[in-house]
Amino acid sequence: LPEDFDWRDHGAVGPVKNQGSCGSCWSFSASGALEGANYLASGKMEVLSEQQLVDCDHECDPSEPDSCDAGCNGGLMTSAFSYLLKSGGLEREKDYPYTGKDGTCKFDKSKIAASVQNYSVVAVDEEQIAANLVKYGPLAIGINAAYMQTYIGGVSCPYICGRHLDHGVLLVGYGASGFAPSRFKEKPYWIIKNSWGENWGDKGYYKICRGSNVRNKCGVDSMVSTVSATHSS
Amino acid sequence: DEEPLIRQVVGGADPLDNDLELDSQFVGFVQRFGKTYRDAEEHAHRLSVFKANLRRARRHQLLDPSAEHGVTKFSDLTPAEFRRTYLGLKTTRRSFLREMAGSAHDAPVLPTDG
Repeated sequence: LPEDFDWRDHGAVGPVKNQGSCGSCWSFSASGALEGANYLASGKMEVLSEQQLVDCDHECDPSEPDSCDAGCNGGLMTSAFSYLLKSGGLEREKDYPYTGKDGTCKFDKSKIAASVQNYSVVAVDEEQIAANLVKYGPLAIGINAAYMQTYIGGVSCPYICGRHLDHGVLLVGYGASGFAPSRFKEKPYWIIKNSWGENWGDKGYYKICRGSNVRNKCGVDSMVSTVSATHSS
Repeated sequence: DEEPLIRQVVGGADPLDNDLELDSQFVGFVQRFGKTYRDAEEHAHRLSVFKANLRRARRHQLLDPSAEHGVTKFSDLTPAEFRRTYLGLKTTRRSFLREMAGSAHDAPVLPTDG
């Protein structure tokens, strides 16, 4: 595995988006993962629609039929991938633009720009997460966002952080040497794309520490999924 | 394995005890993020939430010294409002345990050496 890796340097990450006042983070995480997978499959960056997932995806967790994707009221990335397998795929952002509100489904199958071939859940293991990231593209992950409300920049590595997952984001890379001034040493980190606009965090991104002595900080390793795409234009 | 945190124990007056300074920071926050509030009552409420969030940001800074914490566009929201409005991952304990325990969609183990 390379020491540092960032899919932004390889063209597999679309622009930072803004979910607005809507609990649709899960749809941005899922669409971001498919944007990356589709780029790997086709060599072309297609910016994909989250509103299609918000409006049309009501897929339920197979083990809990009353826990279903529900637009601005929340959802799960793996359920979204399951919906995409059944529905055929995602339209482009420009064909099905984001409104930040729940709406009726206006999915047009003839406008599908990216399709899911398969998706997988990655083991809670940082080496495996890094390997899947490098091999398959950006990964949809869950995180505990307690420290993100006040985050401005740097490598987040809270001494205490819950592992209850409440936010869906996109893992796009990792670095070996983020400097942590209070600890006088270099600290490896994950690079995470968020969906709260460019005027949040580090131009829309969040860095959180990784490594054997801080593993699974804020639950970041515990819900990781990868998706592969078949291309259709 | 972590080194102990070196903590400043002497210093000047706490800026978070200075209401004038906090009011001025709130005015800057409102302008910077283009915030508008319904009426004076709402404005006063958001100011009190903002002050509480500055204290929270300071606590986060102490607990998370390698990051920078402070005023963000969410500084006028209570933690509950923030969770309700901007977080939306629907995980349940059962689905979490199921994913931990393995499922039909488990990714194959990849080689990571060499």
